[in-house]
Amino acid sequence: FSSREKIDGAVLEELEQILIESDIGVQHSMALIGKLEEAIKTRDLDRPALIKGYIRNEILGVLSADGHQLKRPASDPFVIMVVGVNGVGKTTTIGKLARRFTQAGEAVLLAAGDTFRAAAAEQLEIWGGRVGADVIRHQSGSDPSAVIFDALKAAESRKAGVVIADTAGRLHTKVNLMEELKKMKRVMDKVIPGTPHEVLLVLDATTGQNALSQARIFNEAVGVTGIVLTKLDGTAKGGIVTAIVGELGLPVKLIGIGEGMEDLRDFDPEEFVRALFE
Amino acid sequence: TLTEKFNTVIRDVTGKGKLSEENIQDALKSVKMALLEADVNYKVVRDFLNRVKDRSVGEEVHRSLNPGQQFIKVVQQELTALMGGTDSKVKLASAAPTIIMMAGLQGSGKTTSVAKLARIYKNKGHRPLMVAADVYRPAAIHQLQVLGRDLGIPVYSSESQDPVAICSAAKQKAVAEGFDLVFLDTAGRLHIDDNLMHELERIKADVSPHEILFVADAMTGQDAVNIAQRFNERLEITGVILTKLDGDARGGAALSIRTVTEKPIKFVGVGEKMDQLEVFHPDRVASRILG
Ligand SMILES: Nc1nc2c(ncn2[C@@H]2O[C@H](COP(=O)(O)OP(=O)(O)OP(=O)(O)O)[C@@H](O)[C@H]2O)c(=O)[nH]1
Ligand SMILES: Nc1nc2c(ncn2[C@@H]2O[C@H](COP(=O)(O)OP(=O)(O)OP(=O)(O)O)[C@@H](O)[C@H]2O)c(=O)[nH]1
Ligand SMILES: [Mg+2]
Ligand SMILES: [Mg+2]
Repeated sequence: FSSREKIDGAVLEELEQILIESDIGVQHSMALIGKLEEAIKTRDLDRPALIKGYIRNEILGVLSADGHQLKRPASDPFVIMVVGVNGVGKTTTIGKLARRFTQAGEAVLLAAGDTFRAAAAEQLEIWGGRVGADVIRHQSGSDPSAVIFDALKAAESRKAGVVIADTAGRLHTKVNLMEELKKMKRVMDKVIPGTPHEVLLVLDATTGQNALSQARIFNEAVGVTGIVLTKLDGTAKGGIVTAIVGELGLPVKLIGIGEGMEDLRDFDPEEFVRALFE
Repeated sequence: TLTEKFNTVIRDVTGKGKLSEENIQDALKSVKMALLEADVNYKVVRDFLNRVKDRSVGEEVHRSLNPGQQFIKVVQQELTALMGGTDSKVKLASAAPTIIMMAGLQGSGKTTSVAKLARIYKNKGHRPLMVAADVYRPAAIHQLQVLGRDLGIPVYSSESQDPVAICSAAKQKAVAEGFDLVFLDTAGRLHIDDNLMHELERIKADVSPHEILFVADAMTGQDAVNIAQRFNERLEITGVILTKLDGDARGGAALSIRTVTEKPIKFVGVGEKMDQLEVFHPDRVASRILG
């Protein structure tokens, strides 16, 4: 912001551009600016430099809500289900996440729940090999719920610490595919009551406002417990998570910052908000 | 919907001789909202609105009794014109083989689109060869081989870790064995990864593709402009494939990409199956963006 003397329409328009260009979304940007306009009237916000601070604090307040950590149950295995639309980085994220646990000396089992896409199981097997996790898989085209069933049974008999279930990418608008996901979740609960303990929705940081629909519909279908925001090593800001956290209360738990096995970080709201305004 | 909003505008504007700047202000605001909600890039929206405004202000409306409807027509015409025509043909080279290189961000749908496109041309009687030049992603080569096996289309791959060498060898094979179309499947990469963008430049320099298709996800947000610009600057793309249009993303990225590159959107992906690649229809995508 330039050092203009007062807050006028031009300053607010400049702010609107910054917010929208970071993919915070039109509705949410308007809401933030609306709040700001109220604050300008009632508080001491008379300089443009203070505006940025106000908006940053608003966003930080939303994003800093509780629940950033993975919630692990008292007894093993810790079962995590990973879902999301096509190509967002589910399988890669699972490889990275598995490594966190194997590095800590835990026995990790990966379930190749994508039985549809070409070479999906092979891709997960390579990741399993890289990070030291076993992979349970069936033939391509088989029932994904059967893979999940076998994986949980194997986890119990092998006393695995963690099970991470990969699922096929699917657009949230495809009702039959969302039903398939619900079935996989029911199967898990049947084999080990209370599972999955975490349902992680993977979102691509380059996605625009459609990420909000994705979050809404996946949450309605299977109850999302956390979000993984991938590809933050690109130039997209991923601002839409502000709306997702604000409106749906879904916490962002992890971020993906590259294609390598080490490129996974815990979500840091301060760092994220700073990058939003860079 | 935008149509409903415009109907309010029609009521306010009907009966006036010309569309004045004041009349248009509210109407423009509705268009701005619709485009931004469709993920069209902020600056692209601003430029588009200025164009629409220039065209509408003072536009003769006494001949048509419905200035509001005339305004809508201006918006739709401008948008459809911006989206470009149906130039969906892949430019076949005068001397075979025609080489088509796919490029784009990670996960945008390149490998799937290579197979879909090769299938279209096989069904037209051509002899396509698909080339597995992604040496980085786990099982990427395997993925293309499975698709090739399912479609009955040969896949070239090698033990080489150098995508430039792979593409070069594939071209030689195509010439030697009479394949008339070569599809290069490249690894996903960031537009800001200088090394990997340079790798694409080296492939281009070595095999001289006749088509360079930028594959982009229809749900891409504001960054679509930045991404497309970088790919175009470094490669001079010849066309765009917009994928995952079978979802409910409004697809504003299409307008952003088209505006900044001025290259035609040739195909759209409308599903995961091999028969789900269609010719791009600018009017359909335009009305989807407008909501
Ligand atoms: N730059 C970058 N690329 C990533 C990141 N996460 C995943 N990718 C890449 O994105 C592409 C897709 O990743 P996948 O793990 O196959 O995505 P997916 O969601 O499992 O895809 P489907 O199973 O086909 O739906 C691959 O090329 C990954 O290497 C990230 O954080 N940064
Ligand atoms: N619904 C839908 N899914 C698609 C479409 N095109 C591709 N996909 C899916 O998107 C995911 C990613 O596709 P890929 O072809 O692996 O993408 P890619 O660009 O080759 O990925 P990288 O090589 O990792 O960069 C897969 O799950 C595909 O099935 C489409 O038009 N619609
Ligand atoms: Mg996957
Ligand atoms: Mg690929």
